[in-house]
Amino acid sequence: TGLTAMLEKTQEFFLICDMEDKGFITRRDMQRLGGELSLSSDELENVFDTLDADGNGYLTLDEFSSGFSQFLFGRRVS
Amino acid sequence: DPSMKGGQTSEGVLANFFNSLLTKKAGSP
Repeated sequence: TGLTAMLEKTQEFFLICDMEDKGFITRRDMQRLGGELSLSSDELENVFDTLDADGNGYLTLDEFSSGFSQFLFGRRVS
Repeated sequence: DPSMKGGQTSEGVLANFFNSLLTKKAGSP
């Protein structure tokens, strides 16, 4: 289904960021993506702050997928 | 508001980020 495909995509993108498969993404993980994605470190900080809804410095798959649906549907889905 | 840094909205920056991921994915073997 479309939902399954979206969840798979989310998981896939999450794993690109979480290279060590820790189960969460840190600011450092995010900065490492700078070389691969065409984003500045300021932009990556901004992305991290936006996705880290509770501001604890760790991005969980939940927070990540919430941000992804915000991107896809223009709003946050919890 | 840190999300307004660089004059970009958080939506804009998220869109940039996920678009880059999509592009990276499409471009890799």
